[in-house]
Amino acid sequence: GISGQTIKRLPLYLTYLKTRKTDETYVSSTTISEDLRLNPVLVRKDLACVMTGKPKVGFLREDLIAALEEYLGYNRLDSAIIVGAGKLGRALLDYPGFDAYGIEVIAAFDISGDDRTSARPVLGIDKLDDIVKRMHIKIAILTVPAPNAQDVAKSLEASGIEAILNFAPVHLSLGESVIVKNVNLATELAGLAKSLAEAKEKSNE
Amino acid sequence: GISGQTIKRLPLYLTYLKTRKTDETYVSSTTISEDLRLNPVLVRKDLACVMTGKPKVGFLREDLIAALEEYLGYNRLDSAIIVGAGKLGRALLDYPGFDAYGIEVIAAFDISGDDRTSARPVLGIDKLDDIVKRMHIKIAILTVPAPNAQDVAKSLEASGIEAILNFAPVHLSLGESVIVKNVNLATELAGLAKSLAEAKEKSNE
Ligand SMILES: NC(=O)c1ccc[n+]([C@@H]2O[C@H](COP(=O)([O-])OP(=O)(O)OC[C@H]3O[C@@H](n4cnc5c(N)ncnc54)[C@H](O)[C@@H]3O)[C@@H](O)[C@H]2O)c1
Ligand SMILES: NC(=O)c1ccc[n+]([C@@H]2O[C@H](COP(=O)([O-])OP(=O)(O)OC[C@H]3O[C@@H](n4cnc5c(N)ncnc54)[C@H](O)[C@@H]3O)[C@@H](O)[C@H]2O)c1
Repeated sequence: GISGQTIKRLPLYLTYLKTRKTDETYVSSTTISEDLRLNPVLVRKDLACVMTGKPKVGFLREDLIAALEEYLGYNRLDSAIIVGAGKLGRALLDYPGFDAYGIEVIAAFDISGDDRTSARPVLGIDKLDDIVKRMHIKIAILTVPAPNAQDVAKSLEASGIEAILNFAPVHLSLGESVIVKNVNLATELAGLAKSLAEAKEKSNE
Repeated sequence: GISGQTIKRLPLYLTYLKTRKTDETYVSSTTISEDLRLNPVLVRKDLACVMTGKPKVGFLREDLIAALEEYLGYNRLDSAIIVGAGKLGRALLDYPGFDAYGIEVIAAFDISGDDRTSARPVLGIDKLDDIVKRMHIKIAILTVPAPNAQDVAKSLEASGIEAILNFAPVHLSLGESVIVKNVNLATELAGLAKSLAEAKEKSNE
């Protein structure tokens, strides 16, 4: 598998690729090794773990950036946070059902600060921005009171959240880069009541 | 509209119709008034509020029973109870969204007994059977821990519940007369994660 040393160098390549000014669409491991003053054989081996380049040409710069980000977990689509650790938020924090879908609930955040009563951590909301950015978390479950939902959602967007499962009974107004899915358990209950009414009608025929 | 006196008499007619031994499919207001020793004009006027009979023949007995039950709210399809007033149960108890669908959450029940912290009542589970039967409640929301769900569901069935919105992550094994709808919020979250993954794929093309 990949070595610990390679893992340490990959973020260097990524930062380099994202920050260097260039019009070139291709970049070679040789160029990277020269600019970063690393052994070219080492760089070539490192990058080979992440992506296959074209002989003589190297890598399509955008593709190499994407591959490095993917490799380093920048697109963490299997992690979620809960925002608003009240009754509903804590019920979801304790619910084991998410694991079966390959989604890990990392932590819940609340304006009332840290506490240790749940199996998974509840942290103060002031820690959210740092954690979301460091861990590249993209998905949030929103369970704050309705009056606070829009403001909280806006700050989640600013922190880099790209998908919100919204339980608050308000329409969220966010930029195009955020997918919002609204959950209303009343529709589930209404559907059940309807099925019961239909079953009763049928039995009366 | 209907008079208070009529409302008082309707349950009498219903009990009479349900308990009297007869092979006749039709029953007239005259027969009812004779057996109950009431003024026949009074009985005819009362029943006219509930259903239109056939001249000379009277009422189809089963239809009159159904009409009286309907009128007296025996088919309460717009009321629900919550069973298990923990984190999730209380979040649902406080949620105002059910009213918009015309469903009233009457109360929550819990093994830990009565308490007055929520806007709507939380009552001890020992009170459930009596309330469900008196108020003819048909719909229950099940939010007890997974190990207890099957037993609690069985006792709900015995109390007359005919539809369960089940949040516990277990398959409920009940008789044919109970409709079960399982809710798994993990599928909602997984759906959102999938939408995000697809949006990312699209933007990489
Ligand atoms: N969609 C549905 O079917 C459904 C069902 C039940 C509840 N809800 C909704 O879910 C939300 C939560 O319900 P609940 O019963 O758990 O409420 P709650 O009051 O028990 O919990 C809300 C939590 O959010 C925290 N909070 C408030 N402002 C915050 C902020 N700015 N940042 C971070 N945390 C903050 C509070 O400290 C509290 O812990 C409500 O909007 C409610 O209407 C929706
Ligand atoms: N479907 C989903 O997406 C989803 C999400 C979250 C939680 N859940 C499930 O919902 C259930 C409740 O979760 P929670 O976090 O609110 O749990 P909780 O432990 O906070 O609440 C459970 C409540 O049920 C009560 N109870 C236990 N046995 C009882 C009995 N025999 N009769 C009446 N009440 C009884 C307890 O006293 C407690 O108040 C659990 O089964 C959980 O797995 C499902």
